[in-house]
Amino acid sequence: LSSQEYVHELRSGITEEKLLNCLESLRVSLTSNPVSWVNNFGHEGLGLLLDVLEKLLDKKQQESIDKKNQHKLIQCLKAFMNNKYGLQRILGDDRSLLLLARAVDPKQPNMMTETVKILSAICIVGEENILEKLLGPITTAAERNNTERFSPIVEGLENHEALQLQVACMQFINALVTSPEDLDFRIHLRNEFLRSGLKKILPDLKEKENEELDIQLKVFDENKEEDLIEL
Amino acid sequence: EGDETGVMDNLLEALQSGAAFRDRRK
Repeated sequence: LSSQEYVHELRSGITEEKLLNCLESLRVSLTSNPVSWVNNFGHEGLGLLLDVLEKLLDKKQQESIDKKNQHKLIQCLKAFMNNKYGLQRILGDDRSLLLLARAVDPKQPNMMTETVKILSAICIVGEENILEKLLGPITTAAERNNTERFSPIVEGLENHEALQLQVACMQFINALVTSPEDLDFRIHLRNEFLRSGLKKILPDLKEKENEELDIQLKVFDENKEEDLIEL
Repeated sequence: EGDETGVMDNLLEALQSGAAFRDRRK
């Protein structure tokens, strides 16, 4: 399909299995086509992708096919962002950051793993005021669920059956906590995570002796030590 | 277009290896 044909498909309001097929095909196209193709799709396509994601996230009764479509949408967004144009489009759109924050759902570990990785990458992209841009949507998403803003991340860390999710959550914590230039703010964010349950779960994570996880745990400890020395 | 693609892949790799955090401290 051409980029405009995908736009047409998404605009036509297709649902369920047909939507899943369309999104999988779109993900492949976004991955394999040149940036100019992504650019052409993005003019209208990004808004349509976000519309579909929002509709699915708003759905009260989530069927299995809805969850598959949500996950596939996140994968499409990730492929869309794998170039400067797509990344800037996402960063310049408050709604995309809010929907990504809302997709941090511990009940869907595979989708959450990819979403948290995207958010971590956004943290380190070097964009001005990126922390404020991200913390706002994360706080708003948590308020919708009546939870503390970092609770879903800590809940992801507690899922011992999803090692990749645990690694992704530690990456996110490190990306977020090391972001502020201000020492007090770094300490504040770190303490907020620790109070939300990170302190309790850290010994269990260290016992897992997984190489990828150990890299992140070491980063966390080293930054904490350096901040204490600076303090 | 070569230098414009792979942005996310590179960021994710830097996060995974820990290099992203070493660079930030510098």
